[in-house]
Amino acid sequence: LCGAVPTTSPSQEELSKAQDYLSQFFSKVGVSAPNTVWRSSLDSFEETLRKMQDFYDLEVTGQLDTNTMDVMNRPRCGFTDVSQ
Amino acid sequence: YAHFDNRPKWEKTVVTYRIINYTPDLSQGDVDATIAKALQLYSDVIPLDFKQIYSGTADIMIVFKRRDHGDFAPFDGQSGVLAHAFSPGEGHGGDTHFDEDETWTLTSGGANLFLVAAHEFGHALGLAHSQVRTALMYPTYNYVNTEGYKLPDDDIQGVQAIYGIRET
Repeated sequence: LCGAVPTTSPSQEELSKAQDYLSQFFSKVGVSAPNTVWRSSLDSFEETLRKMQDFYDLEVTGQLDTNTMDVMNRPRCGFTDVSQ
Repeated sequence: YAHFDNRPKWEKTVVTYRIINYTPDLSQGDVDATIAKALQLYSDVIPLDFKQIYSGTADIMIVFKRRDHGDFAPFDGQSGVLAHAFSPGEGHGGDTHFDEDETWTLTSGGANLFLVAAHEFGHALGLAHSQVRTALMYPTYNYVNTEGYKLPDDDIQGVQAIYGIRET
């Protein structure tokens, strides 16, 4: 039996929110122009997303899945998650 | 636990704090007592004491503000970011800001001031975010019963690695 389930791609709004989140909490240099920084470097977005997923002990996929978005939507501290 | 790069710390044994303004969500007495209780979590385990002052510049300046409040890190309205704090140092070092758009409580509803303040004071003393889910310094908010609350082991080890152990 095939265990595959339909998946949906994140919307542009969700993607933009994720970019903001990663810029704010997982960018060591503190660059925060998400719509310009990440669009020019999809690998960088995926790599940072992997770091975030690893930090939160999520399945490291580099994809913006439901579990990852759930963590991003939790209330939290405003300090970055990477030491600086 | 984790520390900031260069492991900044307070090079003094008495750290002052001042509550610049109060949230209307709680009485001033409750805020005073809650802030003191949150700081005591740390003074119970490390050789630092905290003293509240009512004028002038304290090491840890505490404010409740909404949206843009002059530190290039504007708050985002209700939920999302609840608060933030600066690592130890001169000037803004140690300063702790709470988002006034949150509903501050002493219960499980809204944002529990004691738990959030205790987390932020961890930053003000030199702790970065921990990946340990049960640690106070875990980045996301999780309500736990605050009755008889003690600092989790991960946070104790982290702060004692900076300041040493309090001799009883």
